[in-house]
Amino acid sequence: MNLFRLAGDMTHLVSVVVLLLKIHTIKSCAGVSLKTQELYALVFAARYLDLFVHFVSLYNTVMKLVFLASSFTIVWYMRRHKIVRRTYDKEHDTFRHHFIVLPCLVLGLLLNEKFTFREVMWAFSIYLEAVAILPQLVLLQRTRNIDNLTAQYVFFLGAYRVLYIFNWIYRYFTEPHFVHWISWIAGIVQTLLYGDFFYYYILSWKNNVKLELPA
Amino acid sequence: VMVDIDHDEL
Repeated sequence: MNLFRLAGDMTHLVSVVVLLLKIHTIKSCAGVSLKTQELYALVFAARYLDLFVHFVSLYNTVMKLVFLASSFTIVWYMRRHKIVRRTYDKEHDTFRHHFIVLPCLVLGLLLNEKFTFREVMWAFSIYLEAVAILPQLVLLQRTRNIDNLTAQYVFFLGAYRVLYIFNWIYRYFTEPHFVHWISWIAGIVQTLLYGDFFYYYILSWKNNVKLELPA
Repeated sequence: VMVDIDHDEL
């Protein structure tokens, strides 16, 4: 494992910790998209089907369990926790997330590395992850007061995607057999979606003002 | 193109 991959996984982990910290300690999920969180839970459930079949390393197994557990915990908090659920901004979280699941599934059936159940689910999860941030970005645009933790959550999530691209470039030159067009193209699309957010995040950080995304 | 089907990333 190279440094980019490790740094990517760690920023991913930090993003989840930041979000759980906000939800668990402040008991608020204001500005957080339940749609995006549900999509992530589905992404991890589909991708980590191989958890008990295909062993990579202890590191991989533990990280998979962490991402699975945390994503379902966040969804549980937002849907069921009696205090947290009241802070959910349902009116503005209107992205029709169900409608992007089916196209991703069809794409997974058509474009995969091997036509087996696990490989189709893997490809499906890659495509779904690429667009899963969309409801969150839409909600951020509609949120007047984006709190720091929410902004940092999205920032770390985006940083994780950028670092994964560096990881692939590194692996491409160091591991001649490492070619994953599906994850590379989907990953680049996913990272580009953060472009606008990054621009305004860095701007707000430089000028020391509260983050606000133009509608 | 050789494809490494062992998905070792998260």
